[in-house]
Amino acid sequence: MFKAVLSDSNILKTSFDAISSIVDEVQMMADEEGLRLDALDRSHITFVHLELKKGVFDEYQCDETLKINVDTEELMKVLKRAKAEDMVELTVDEGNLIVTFEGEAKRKFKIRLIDIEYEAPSPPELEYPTEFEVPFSLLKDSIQDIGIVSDKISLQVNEEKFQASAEGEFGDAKVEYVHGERIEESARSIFSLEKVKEMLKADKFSESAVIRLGNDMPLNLALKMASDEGELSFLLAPRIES
Amino acid sequence: QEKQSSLDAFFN
Repeated sequence: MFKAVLSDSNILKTSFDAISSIVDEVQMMADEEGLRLDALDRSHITFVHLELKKGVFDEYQCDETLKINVDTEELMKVLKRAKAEDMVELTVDEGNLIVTFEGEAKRKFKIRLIDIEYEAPSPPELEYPTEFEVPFSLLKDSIQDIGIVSDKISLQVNEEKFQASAEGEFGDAKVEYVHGERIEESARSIFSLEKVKEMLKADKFSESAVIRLGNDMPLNLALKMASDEGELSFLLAPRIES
Repeated sequence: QEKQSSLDAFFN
């Protein structure tokens, strides 16, 4: 028996907006602790991890470990139909994930489960020299600003500032933010702007983002729900001088 | 000129 009820439909909608732009299919794991997924995109550039502990849900019931394999695009098409005030209920039957929206009316969708042969990958454990927090909206704005001049973005941090910048053929752009945190080293890596943009589609998950940066290391971006019961995080491989 | 790396290099 699996049943999960969520009053904030935005959590699923915003998570899968990002997830569906990164991977075509996912294996969600449900157990008594909650729901989680780990997925790696086809070209092994972005890794995504979603964890919704049972405390996130208004009601959560799961007697045995369950693998829920879905096509992310199909799931996203359904989640887009959720209205902000709808309660969302997730259940499974033989071969389907059942998504029910309950508001003015009760609307029920069945999404066919798919076969996924491989095991979900586990995230690599990397040691980072820096970790700091920035407002999510600032990151979103930075992407827009840097996108004016380039399709790549350099992210760097030092004792005082976090900086997003790019040098383009026709001009340069730079965003500086005083992070106010204790950072003892500086770090810089370059990323594909398009890939960062995909991650930042999850703009209703959290007000702030925890960033870990190293030199020519993957970008580790974590969005955490205020309750600490939910996390959506990403690892993005850098662009490296060849 | 830099190029896109893969996470595989960091997974192990």
